[in-house]
Amino acid sequence: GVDCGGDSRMCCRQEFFVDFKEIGWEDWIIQPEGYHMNYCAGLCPLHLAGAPGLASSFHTAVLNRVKAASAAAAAGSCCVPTQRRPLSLLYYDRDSNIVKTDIPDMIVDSCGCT
Amino acid sequence: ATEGSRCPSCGAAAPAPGWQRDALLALAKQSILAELRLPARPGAPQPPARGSLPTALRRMRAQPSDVAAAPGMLRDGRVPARNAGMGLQEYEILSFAESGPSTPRSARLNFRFSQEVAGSAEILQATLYLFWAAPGPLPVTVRLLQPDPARQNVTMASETRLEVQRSGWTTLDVGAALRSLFGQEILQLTVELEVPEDWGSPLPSDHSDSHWPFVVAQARARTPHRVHRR
Repeated sequence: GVDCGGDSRMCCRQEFFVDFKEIGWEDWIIQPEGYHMNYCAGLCPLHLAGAPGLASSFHTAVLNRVKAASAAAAAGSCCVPTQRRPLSLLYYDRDSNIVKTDIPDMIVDSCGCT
Repeated sequence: ATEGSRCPSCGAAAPAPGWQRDALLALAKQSILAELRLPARPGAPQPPARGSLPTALRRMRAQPSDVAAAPGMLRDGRVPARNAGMGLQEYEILSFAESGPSTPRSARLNFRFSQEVAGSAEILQATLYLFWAAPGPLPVTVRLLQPDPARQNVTMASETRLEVQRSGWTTLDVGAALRSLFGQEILQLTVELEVPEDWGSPLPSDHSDSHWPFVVAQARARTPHRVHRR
């Protein structure tokens, strides 16, 4: 995965940090201090497009041929999260109990083209 | 994106920076609340006393090796096999007692739980932590009481007689009681402690004491219902 920066307009991971103090949530969320709400942005030209989960194979070769033949397929390639991890939260609920939970897939670690 | 247009994450015109920041902050709030199944952020929480929280967190991290199983209660800390490996969201809940009515030889403790977790999760394990200051052998009766909406009162779920041998923490398995409570409308577990006369109150003198009773519960999101085709 590539982190966004500079003038490149290619698919990359844009970092965005939500400070819980800034949004007034520090009184009920004990940990962490904020949420890394990273997201994916940028262009996915044809040569970057791949099929996630498919190793180099006959099928990949066929797919690439189909993509090359179809401009619509190239336009449909998306810059999406390829690796995500959970957000661990320790917070007070409505009854002032302390709850710890991991919300799955909340933090984007890397991005790639579909 | 309109039909036939490009993928929105690829080359869409960037919105104005200020607007984008506000939108992302709103989205962050919305997604966290949705994942926690909260309609709104909890208002004005009342944190536990400074002394009691570190003690409770330390006890929570330690493995309870001597959890006393009350009659009719299961020692079921194990993960049910049908849920293993399904990646369901897990919760750890730490609930401090609120004082209820008491007499010189008995005291009631109330533990309240929120509908948000109770509505979507099942209890795997729950342990009550009680601290005894008395040095010698102490006979204690622990009753678990549950609300009875029909009679607008409480009913006894179980009664356990403990012989506390020394001062320190005692743990009691309250998993079964909490599991049945999670199916009800009023999510309050009441624990009644009773000691013989002339033994003094079974509770620490005040809430700020680091020995204040608490419940630690482990819960897991319920397995999504599967649709079977015949």
